[in-house]
Amino acid sequence: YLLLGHWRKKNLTFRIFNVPSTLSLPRVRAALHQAFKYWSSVAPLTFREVKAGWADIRLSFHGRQSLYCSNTFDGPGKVLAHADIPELGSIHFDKDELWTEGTYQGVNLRIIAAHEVGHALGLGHSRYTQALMAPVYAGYQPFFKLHPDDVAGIQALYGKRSPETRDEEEETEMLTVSPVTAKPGPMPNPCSGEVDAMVLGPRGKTYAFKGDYVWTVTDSGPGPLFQISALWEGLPGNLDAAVYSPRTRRTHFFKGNKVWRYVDFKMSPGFPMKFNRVEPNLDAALYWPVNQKVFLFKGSGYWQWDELARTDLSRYPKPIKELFTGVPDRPSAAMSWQDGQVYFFKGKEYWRLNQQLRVAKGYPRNTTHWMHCGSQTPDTNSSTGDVTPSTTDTVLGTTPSTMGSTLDIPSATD
Amino acid sequence: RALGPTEKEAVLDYLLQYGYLQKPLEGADDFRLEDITEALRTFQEASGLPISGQMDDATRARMKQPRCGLEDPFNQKSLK
Repeated sequence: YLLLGHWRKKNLTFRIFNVPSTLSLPRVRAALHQAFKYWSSVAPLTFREVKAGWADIRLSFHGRQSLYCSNTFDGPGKVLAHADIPELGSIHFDKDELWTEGTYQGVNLRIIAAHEVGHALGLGHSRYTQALMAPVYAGYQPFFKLHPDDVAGIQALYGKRSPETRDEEEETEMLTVSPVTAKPGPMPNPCSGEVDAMVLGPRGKTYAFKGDYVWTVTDSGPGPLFQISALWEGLPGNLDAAVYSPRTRRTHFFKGNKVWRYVDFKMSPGFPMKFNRVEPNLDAALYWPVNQKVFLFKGSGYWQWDELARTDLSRYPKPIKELFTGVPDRPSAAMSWQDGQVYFFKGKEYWRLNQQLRVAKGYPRNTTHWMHCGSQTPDTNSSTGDVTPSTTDTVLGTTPSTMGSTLDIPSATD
Repeated sequence: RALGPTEKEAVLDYLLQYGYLQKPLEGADDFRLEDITEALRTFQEASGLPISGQMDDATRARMKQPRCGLEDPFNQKSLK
């Protein structure tokens, strides 16, 4: 293989500007998506189609004359397509070819596109005549796959794709679903009632979710309420569960039988998806740093999921009480916090677990205590009857942010 | 066999277009025979064809196949 350059980023967008007369738009899109997938399946690259605006890689068809390309084509046969090397991103196909899919007739768009995407990613021509990156079109191959030289070339540029990640994504058997849009519901009162979900999220902030709203928990009380979709674009309200993993920097949100994945505040390509390997309508989720696993809870059971390795979930659910002693069934939220303790929430109470995953003495307590609502609402400890101003709490006193201002929550575009 | 002028021009165009022959910066556009032979040898080697440096049927057929418009930056150094 020969290397011509590389992109400095690995998450790339592409846009299809026009299609040939011989193939419908859906077939063109399917062929081009598959062309990108050949490369993303062996290298840590992602490709996301955009329908408007700027794209890193731009695909179009033109003929002998072109206003925007000085390298014109030559009619049927001979030159089929050409592409720019990184980080320019143009891919042009000769519109006078008989572009086809699924037949030996004509020129297979998927294979030629995969070749040109290889150029756009930085690969030159291979001297292996059976390689995709060979300069001459070898004809339609119904069971096409990359040649080892193609794989070696792209991995020399971008590294290898983690096989664990691929397994995990393949085994989820999820389907892409449309984002949900709805009018926001009533604003909840952070100092009363239960929460839907709780995470120690990106940048070390503690986020509480209820209905269509989210707020941060700080030393000086709950931060201002934001619509969830204003921070995590495309995420609906009334979530079942949420969990942030510092291992992968991913936040997973669960609702019904769908999961949304974000890195920081940006949704990952392909999400939301349906999940079917654990039961829908989860109650809670948490990340346990001790074994770097994600725990999903529903009813009296839990699933332990490794984000980066193949997990045999058929052995689950297991009883919550076997691992988390003293925790109620059907928790509404759960989280590992920065103090190394695990917390469960249900109704107006919360439980703290020690390192042995046993509920600590003095719990459950009222969630107003956790929310630092003490200065606004006296908190009656449900177990002892003590009035506990939250500011005297030794555990929560280490909440990272002491600012109750809007600066606590980054903007959706942050 | 000797190439006709039309075919010779087409072969030179191909070798030039795809980077097997380099146009001299100075002097006439005529290529030396040994330069053309060397370019053909490189093309044949990169294409998995018998290496003769001559314009044979296999080389002719290969040059007629549909292909990518980018150059093949093959030379004897890269092929080594």
